Amino acid sequence: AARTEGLRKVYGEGDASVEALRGVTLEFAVAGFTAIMGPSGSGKSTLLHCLAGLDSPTEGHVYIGDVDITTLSERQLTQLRRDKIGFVFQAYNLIPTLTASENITLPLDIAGRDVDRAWFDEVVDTTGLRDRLGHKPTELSGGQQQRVAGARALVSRPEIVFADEPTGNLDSRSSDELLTFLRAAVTDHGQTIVMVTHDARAASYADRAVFLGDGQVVDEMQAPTA
Amino acid sequence: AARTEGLRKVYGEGDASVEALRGVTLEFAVAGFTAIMGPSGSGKSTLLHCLAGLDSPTEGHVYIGDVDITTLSERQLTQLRRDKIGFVFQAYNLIPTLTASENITLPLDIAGRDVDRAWFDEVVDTTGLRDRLGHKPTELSGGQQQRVAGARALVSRPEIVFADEPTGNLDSRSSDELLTFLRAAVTDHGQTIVMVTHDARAASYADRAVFLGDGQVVDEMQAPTA
Ligand SMILES: Nc1ncnc2c1ncn2[C@@H]1O[C@H](COP(=O)(O)OP(=O)(O)OP(=O)(O)O)[C@@H](O)[C@H]1O
Ligand SMILES: Nc1ncnc2c1ncn2[C@@H]1O[C@H](COP(=O)(O)OP(=O)(O)OP(=O)(O)O)[C@@H](O)[C@H]1O
Ligand SMILES: [Mg+2]
Ligand SMILES: [Mg+2]
Repeated sequence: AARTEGLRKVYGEGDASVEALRGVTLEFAVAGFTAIMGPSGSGKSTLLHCLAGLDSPTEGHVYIGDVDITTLSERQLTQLRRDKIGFVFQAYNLIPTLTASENITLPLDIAGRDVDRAWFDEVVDTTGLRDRLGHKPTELSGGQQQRVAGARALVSRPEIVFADEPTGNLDSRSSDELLTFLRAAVTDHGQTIVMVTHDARAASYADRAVFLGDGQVVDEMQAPTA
Repeated sequence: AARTEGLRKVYGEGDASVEALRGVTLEFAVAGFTAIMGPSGSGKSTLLHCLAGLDSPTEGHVYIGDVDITTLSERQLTQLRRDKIGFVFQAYNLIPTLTASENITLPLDIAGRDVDRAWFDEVVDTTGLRDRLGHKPTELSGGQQQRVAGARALVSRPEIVFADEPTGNLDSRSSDELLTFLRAAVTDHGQTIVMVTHDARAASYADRAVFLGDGQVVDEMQAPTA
């Protein structure tokens, strides 16, 4: 479903520059659930952003399916993201002027696609947002905002979902419900999930855990247990 | 150190209104470390904001020391917060145009107080921010931003620290270092800590855990274990 080859990412220039990724080669099989773990600052978000085409690598290649997305134009990249990718941002990135419901359906609305109402209801009820759909982000708790960001990435049922710490501000019940839902997206719908987390319990829902350290892959584990 | 009496908080009006706190009476003893836990949306951030005078309750009283802060003017409240309170926001609330170092010393700079350099170094080294002090928030990872928010609340060594999910985006090592530091603030410096968390491991650093459910205190536990 996705693959990187020799991915390097450098921010800034000269002596203030930071090499966030130092040559990362990873493969993400179709209908696989991978957890990306590692210390704060080790390059997890940078890897996810490069994989989703939200940031361009300094060196190396990124493939979504068979397409090398580093060769695409901005317009083609936006099209590909809209059709194939769901992204849950670490800082949620909700639109403050839209309600929770409008934030959730935004990717579909922009793409001019219809919302599958039954699926929308399932996503909303799993994330427990039924009685907050009319609220704007500032009228929601931190964890409720995070769940809106999660719902937004799932409602279009994309081929591949990149989720950056999707349960960081959730209590264990809300967290388990979202993780079970992600697991079902893989098992029942053949979607591919790449999830950054530092929570071993969240990682136990994945098939595999990849550990980053200082911009490199330092370890890998099949069937991570909590 | 702090106390609430019959705290109620209602957001919004009419049928869109939300009763976030439904009568909360709690006492926080000097040099105590309390964890506030509970489901997403149960009122934890609202309680912390009312306690620190960042939001005004609909009903009830809040005391910092012997002072009923619900009777203070905006100016007196700002003065009290500056002199006695440190606050770690769930969304960090860093100033984007300032570097990490400037964000950390901002409360002291505004108050016209000197920065205790040795203490500043200790806070920075505990939070692992030494080689990111010159970076702006957008040049920091999510967990690094969270640690800057933590350092900012601790560098002025306030009487009472309110921390809202301070380890939500940290790996276990960074998390343990911050929590150990909070513990030392209580044990070595007699500071009072009130920390919202949904992580049982973080709560195990506290003397006591208070559980909120739907805007009310539903349970309390001494010496919470992970
Ligand atoms: N400005 C607002 N207008 C309307 N409702 C609000 C507003 N702010 C918060 N709420 C509601 O009040 C309730 C309590 O919010 P609060 O932020 O205190 O919860 P919380 O326990 O901190 O949750 P979390 O763990 O998700 O951060 C939530 O259900 C939320 O939707
Ligand atoms: N725009 C930038 N300019 C300079 N350095 C940056 C920039 N963005 C990120 N970095 C640095 O690159 C490194 C990797 O950042 P990244 O956000 O990928 O880490 P992370 O693993 O997601 O961390 P966390 O778990 O804290 O979210 C960090 O040390 C960070 O300081
Ligand atoms: Mg990150
Ligand atoms: Mg909160």
